[in-house]
Amino acid sequence: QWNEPRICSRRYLKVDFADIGWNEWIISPKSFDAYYCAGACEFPMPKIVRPSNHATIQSIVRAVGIVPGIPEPCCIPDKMNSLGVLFLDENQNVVLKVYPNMSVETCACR
Amino acid sequence: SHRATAWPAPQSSADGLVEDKDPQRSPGDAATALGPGAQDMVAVHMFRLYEKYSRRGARPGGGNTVRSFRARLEVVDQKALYFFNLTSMQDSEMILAATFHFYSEPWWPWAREALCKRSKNASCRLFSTGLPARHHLLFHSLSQNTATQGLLRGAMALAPPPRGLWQTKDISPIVKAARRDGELLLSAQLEAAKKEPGVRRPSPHAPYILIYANDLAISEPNSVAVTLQRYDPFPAGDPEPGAAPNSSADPRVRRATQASGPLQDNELPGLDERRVPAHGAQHHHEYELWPSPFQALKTRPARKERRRKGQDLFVASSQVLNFDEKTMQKARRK
Repeated sequence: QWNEPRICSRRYLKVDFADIGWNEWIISPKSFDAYYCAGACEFPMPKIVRPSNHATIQSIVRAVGIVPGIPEPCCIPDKMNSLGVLFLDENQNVVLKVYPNMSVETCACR
Repeated sequence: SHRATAWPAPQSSADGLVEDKDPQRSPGDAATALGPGAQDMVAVHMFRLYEKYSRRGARPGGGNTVRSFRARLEVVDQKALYFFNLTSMQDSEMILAATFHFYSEPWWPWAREALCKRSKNASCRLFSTGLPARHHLLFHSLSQNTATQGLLRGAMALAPPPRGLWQTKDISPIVKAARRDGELLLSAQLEAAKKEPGVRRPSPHAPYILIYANDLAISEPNSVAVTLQRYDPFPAGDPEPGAAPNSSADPRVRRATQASGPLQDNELPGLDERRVPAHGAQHHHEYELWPSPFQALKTRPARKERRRKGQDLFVASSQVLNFDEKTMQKARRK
């Protein structure tokens, strides 16, 4: 992690369902690449962090110091992907559900 | 009643079966991960749907949920009835389609001949070798705790297959009507059109139902917790009754490294919080009363000297935190 870029970007995170105690009823997948977002949204924000208009304005207001206490915008997931999960329900029947927003595709400042 | 029509079930449920020459072929380790019944057809079928979605993003049946329901076999009045408990469906799941999957034994004479040869059962040949008996598939629905046979929801005539294979029937109207009436227990009975002696032996391959649905709540925040978080990750007191069976025997490997040695506190050495003895009103500076190795201020030794001394000091009292004079002066002033 130490040589990760300072700027808001996607970082690698692999989630193993055994680590969160769900592996007893989850048949597949046993783990998946979830990723996460971290990093600074400092003024001036480069295009790569795909700031929203509001984030740009908030960042300028913070830099100019007009209003004290304004935090810098947050680095959050922008595009996300679904994940199909095969699991056993309480009656031990097999269920397939496609959950949205389970892994990060891109991050952005908001 | 329903004519024996070719069911218009979702393409995905047909692929998994029609192309399946050997229905018992297991798709590999994940289906075996299902535990008991790992090789039953419903597990194989569901894993195929999962693989199809994971590889090609093909949404099963056009929705975001597929629920499977295994059959529970009961013999009622000399009839083999398969019961399906559909209560695990959630209110937010809108049914798109429902299919009934069952294995049909071969009914043609030569196929029957082969079957009798295999089963070496003398009475096997007694059955008429004429035209195969037509069968009906009868569905009844009943609410949880009624002893009646329930309401007849549908009957289908079955064209006997040329050889043993898995068949699929679309029972969407039957399941939707039963759910609308709140009768989430379904029974299926395979009945011969003309009476056959004795109870028809239930197929060794148990039938099952698949329900393709769209879960309208799946895009809600935290929807994954609703169906997959079975117990609080930080249980307060004993786990809830519905908690994972052996949540106490936590299978997870602890990753936290042990704290190395006793925790060092940040108190300044020698300036511990001893009580000042109660006497006279005048206010004493507390630190004057504490025996402290740091009381007499020493002249600053040369840098080289200090570094050596510093090391000695460190070696001598490594278990106590050491501070430079400036910090000590500040502390004394305070």
